[in-house]
Amino acid sequence: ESHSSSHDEL
Amino acid sequence: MNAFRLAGDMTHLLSIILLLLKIRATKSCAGISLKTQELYVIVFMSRYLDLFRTYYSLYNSLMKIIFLGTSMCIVWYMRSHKVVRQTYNNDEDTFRHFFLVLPCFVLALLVHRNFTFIEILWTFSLYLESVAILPQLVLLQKSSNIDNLTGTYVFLLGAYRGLYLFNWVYRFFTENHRVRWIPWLSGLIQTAIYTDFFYYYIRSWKNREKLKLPA
Repeated sequence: ESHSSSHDEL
Repeated sequence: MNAFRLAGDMTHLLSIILLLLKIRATKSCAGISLKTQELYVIVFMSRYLDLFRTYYSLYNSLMKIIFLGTSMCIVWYMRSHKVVRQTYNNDEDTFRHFFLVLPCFVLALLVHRNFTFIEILWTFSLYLESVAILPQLVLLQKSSNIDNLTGTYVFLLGAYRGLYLFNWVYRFFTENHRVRWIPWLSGLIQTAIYTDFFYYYIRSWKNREKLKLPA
């Protein structure tokens, strides 16, 4: 959950 | 990945390529703030720790490695390359890292989503990135002669986070409709810090004049 949306960005 | 995100990443990458090109081709880092470049090394090192923990995509991992590698390479040129380091504006690049790093770290300890090592460092990196350009902008204000490559480098670097703002709006409506205050507000502040610079950069470009920032 916490790794969606912004953690996969640079 | 949407077009805004890709455009943002490419703008970021292009800004770094441009800076490396300037340094390598002209053997000069005049007008570039070592303080800002060192802050970026700290930003990337604290944000990309998950490189060894979570795999997202080949694109994601490659870009992280490129950002880490190039930022360290730029700092090496400015500090250690025997020709380039002599062109560094040591006396004018006076901003203290400490005044940016410490408050950002304290803020990350206070305002974060989860109290874990990786999450705190990730949050810290977002706060620090939002203000990391300040030493560079201060240096540009003091410079009477800003070359085209330096001006365009800063412009692209600022544009990148602006494009991320559009990416977040797009993702909010197309993906999971979740509010992400920490990256959004940091990104908004980061882009707002460039507002003045954008204005003078675009004006000088339109009038075909040399870029100069008012002191």
